[in-house]
Amino acid sequence: MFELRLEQGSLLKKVMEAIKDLVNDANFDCSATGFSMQAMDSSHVALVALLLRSEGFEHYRCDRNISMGINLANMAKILKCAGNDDIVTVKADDGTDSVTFMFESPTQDKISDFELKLMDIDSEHLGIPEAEYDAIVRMPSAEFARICKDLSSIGDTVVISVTKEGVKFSTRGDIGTANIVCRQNTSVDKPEEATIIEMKEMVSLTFALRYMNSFAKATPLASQVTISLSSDLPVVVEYKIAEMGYIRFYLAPKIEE
Amino acid sequence: RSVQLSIKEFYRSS
Repeated sequence: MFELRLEQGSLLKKVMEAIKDLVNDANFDCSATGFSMQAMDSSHVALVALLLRSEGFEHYRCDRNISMGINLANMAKILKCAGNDDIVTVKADDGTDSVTFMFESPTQDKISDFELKLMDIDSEHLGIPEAEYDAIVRMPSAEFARICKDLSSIGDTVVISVTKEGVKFSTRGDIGTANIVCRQNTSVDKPEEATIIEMKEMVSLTFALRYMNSFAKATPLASQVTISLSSDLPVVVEYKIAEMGYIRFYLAPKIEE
Repeated sequence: RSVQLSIKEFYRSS
């Protein structure tokens, strides 16, 4: 059987809110390592990879590896029924076609359980090799979300350029153009407000803003976002999930033909 | 004209 218990149930709620609009169905893999998921969006432009390590849970039991096919919109509906302070338990018995979500209020005076039917999902798993990136930008996640939102009111694509000057986000549309430059800034009181730019090579890539705005739905999970760029690779937008793992979004660039 | 690449052009099935 498989069982996990997470006292900070709101974290699972936030994970679902971050991915449910990008991916329709996905296989969630449960192993001794943890609870993980990899899925592409329906147009195969973006990929999301989630890892919640077993050590991060208050209780984690996985007798044998299982893969649970889940419709994310339905899982999000169920997790919306959990209170923000609720303790969440997820449980699946071997050989059954459903998974149970149990929510306990912190004072134990309300206990709910929801059973979600599992699905057979024929999903393709992609191997993502470790890569050296030309530039890695760490910045406040809220700032990144704000930039993507602001630029999408002007254009559909964003050019992300990293130079010695900093990281520049540019767009153009029918009404005009926009450029936002963020410089490295480590002289802040709180580390979560820092912007750190590690550049090996200058890099400039173009991406669809629609996807960036979708990734930014993970903002409540982490105060910082890491954007890894290489001229011949998809961008990786990573939100670390405190003490537990990460949610990584991979997005293929747009190129001029 | 800009063309959207697919993620599958970069990563292989495992």
